[in-house]
Amino acid sequence: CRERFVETFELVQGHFEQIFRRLFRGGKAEITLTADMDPLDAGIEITARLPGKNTKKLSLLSGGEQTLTALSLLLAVFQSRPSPFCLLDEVDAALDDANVERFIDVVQEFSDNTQFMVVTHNRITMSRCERLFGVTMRKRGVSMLVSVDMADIPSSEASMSPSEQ
Amino acid sequence: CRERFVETFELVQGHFEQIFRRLFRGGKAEITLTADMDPLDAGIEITARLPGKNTKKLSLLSGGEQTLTALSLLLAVFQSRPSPFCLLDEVDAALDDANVERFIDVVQEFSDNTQFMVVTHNRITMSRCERLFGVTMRKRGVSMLVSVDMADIPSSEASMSPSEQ
Amino acid sequence: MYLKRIELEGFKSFADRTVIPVERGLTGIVGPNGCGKSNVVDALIWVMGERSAKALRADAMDDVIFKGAEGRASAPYAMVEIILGDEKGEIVEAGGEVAVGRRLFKTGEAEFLLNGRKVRRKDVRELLMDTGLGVRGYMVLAQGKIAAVLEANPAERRSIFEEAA
Amino acid sequence: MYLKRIELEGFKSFADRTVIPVERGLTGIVGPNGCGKSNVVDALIWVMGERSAKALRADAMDDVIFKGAEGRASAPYAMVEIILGDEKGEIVEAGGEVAVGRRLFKTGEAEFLLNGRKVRRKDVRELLMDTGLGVRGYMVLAQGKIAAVLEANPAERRSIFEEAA
Ligand SMILES: Nc1ncnc2c1ncn2[C@@H]1O[C@H](COP(=O)(O)OP(=O)(O)OP(=O)(O)O)[C@@H](O)[C@H]1O
Ligand SMILES: Nc1ncnc2c1ncn2[C@@H]1O[C@H](COP(=O)(O)OP(=O)(O)OP(=O)(O)O)[C@@H](O)[C@H]1O
Ligand SMILES: [Mg+2]
Ligand SMILES: [Mg+2]
Repeated sequence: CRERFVETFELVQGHFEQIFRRLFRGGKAEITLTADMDPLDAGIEITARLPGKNTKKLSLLSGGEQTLTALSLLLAVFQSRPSPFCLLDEVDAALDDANVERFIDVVQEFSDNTQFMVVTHNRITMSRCERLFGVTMRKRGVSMLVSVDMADIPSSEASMSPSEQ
Repeated sequence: CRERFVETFELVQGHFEQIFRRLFRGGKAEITLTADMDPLDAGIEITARLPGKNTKKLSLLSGGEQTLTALSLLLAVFQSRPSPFCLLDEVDAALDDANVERFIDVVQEFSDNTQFMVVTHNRITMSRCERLFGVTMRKRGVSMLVSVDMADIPSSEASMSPSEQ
Repeated sequence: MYLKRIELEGFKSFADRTVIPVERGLTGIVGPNGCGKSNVVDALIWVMGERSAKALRADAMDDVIFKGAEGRASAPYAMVEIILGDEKGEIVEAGGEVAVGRRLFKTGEAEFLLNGRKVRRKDVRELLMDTGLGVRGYMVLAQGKIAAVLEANPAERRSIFEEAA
Repeated sequence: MYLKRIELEGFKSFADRTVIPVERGLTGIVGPNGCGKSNVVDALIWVMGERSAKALRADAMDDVIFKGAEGRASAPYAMVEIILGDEKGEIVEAGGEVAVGRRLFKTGEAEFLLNGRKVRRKDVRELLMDTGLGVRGYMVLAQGKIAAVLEANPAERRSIFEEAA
């Protein structure tokens, strides 16, 4: 059990550094086990240094930088032990346009072996999906699934708005 | 002191119900003081019922519905005791397009007496502002203010991206 | 094993039987605030055996049963099923389907189902672990939880890894 | 009284002296992730007398002093000033300006300033309360804090009201 954990940890560590560098186009991030503890009990410490910036403290990162760092870790775990399915709920809310594009680039590389579903309000994310499902409440208070034509994304949310009061 | 608090509370209560109904186009919301306590010690309870839905529990509201309810309360406090200035940091992140428009409608009504500044990544919010300031890092790690021409909003974030690595 | 579809009935705002196909690649789930997108995420977390109502954004477990809406009575039970494709014949014959389900009645009776037969929660979790789908850990990320990955203390972060190890 | 501009120097990522004009109506602050938008929000919270480093997303108060970047040394001090227009001559002559400032040196020396003269924190807060600007409460909402309004317990919600009463 201990070997398996340490082996997985080291695998994730490698992927985390690589995905972080890719999403931030530089910088350095790493995960370490809390010093002087048995690997089966130790906590996981995260340090991240952004390209061109001196600070290493996680608390000084911006909202978007924290989201991108957390996504790097999540995708690193994913790469080390792929699951056939993944569902992410509005993880792009704090990201700017350039970071959304880079994040989706990485997700699409994994999507050969994994079925990804993302809940989103972001137009860029919508345009990068292969298909869109709409969830709407034609009858107030009751959800139903509708198909959304990719071509009408600009107004897709508007066209699905619950009926006017 | 007690009279002032109760008076302000009742004022906010009235505005909260009215702004909530406007942002949600129906429904009913109210704030009450914790029962059987002195107004100077009592906590503030919030209940909200959405149009066409039965549930009253705040925890069952969606991410966007919770944000909109909290914004209704904030704007109600604002209306009862206007401040000359207000700064909001990415409060629109969880809102869909229709709710962003409605929220900005209300903010603009207050902006005759109040100077509002909003930090945002949302295109609709950007297009409703009277002017935009860009914060960017031309020299890595050092922030500076740049003026952004409203006409190039579609690529405004892209054009301010820190220089390529 | 891979996921073919998610079926919901009487679960939160999904009063009617709703089938959500799961395809390869990247699928987007879109729609206005409060229409039921995150309820789909909750449905997946629930069917995989989640025991905490709070993790389902509910006060009590029976909050997942459709509570009724305008002109629509509450549902007698909540049910979610995930249908897995069994390409290599690991569980049933090759090319067959495996249905993993969970149901909760208003009366309080609760059950887990495997191809229609009642089983224990433990059986469902063992099956899901064997298929690589896992039981939640890192492959379903609820709304707003991305920031929690960095904010968690080192010991809490272990749980993501243990699931993967 | 109304706000005319915010001036920062050596505060977080604003190494150089930066002047942010504040105009009537609705102004948007835009820019990529990590460029310094929320640092402007922190600057306002700080100059109004905030004593908790955590409320400024910092581990210790001296984290607000510019720590240096690529090819740029750290700053000797952090300084923020807000310039108020005194239309009715409430503080100085009619049509004049009032500068409220705060400075923190690397040496640890800290000071509040009123038109360049050293004053106590209490003086700044009394002045701000009198002008209606308030000392933070509901008119500056930091990133991610909108959800906290609903999640707070009833007793914590009182603080928004007390500020307004
Ligand atoms: N048991 C239930 N019965 C009926 N309706 C329910 C039940 N539980 C939750 N709901 C409703 O579901 C709605 C929330 O849905 P959900 O959180 O999925 O929205 P969403 O589409 O994710 O929205 P957002 O974009 O704001 O995140 C609420 O309005 C709530 O009233
Ligand atoms: N004392 C300091 N010296 C230098 N840089 C600092 C200091 N404190 C914070 N920073 C930097 O400021 C950056 C964060 O800025 P900020 O949080 O304002 O970004 P933002 O524009 O709000 O981004 P987002 O859109 O992601 O919310 C961090 O990258 C951090 O390194
Ligand atoms: Mg949601
Ligand atoms: Mg920010």
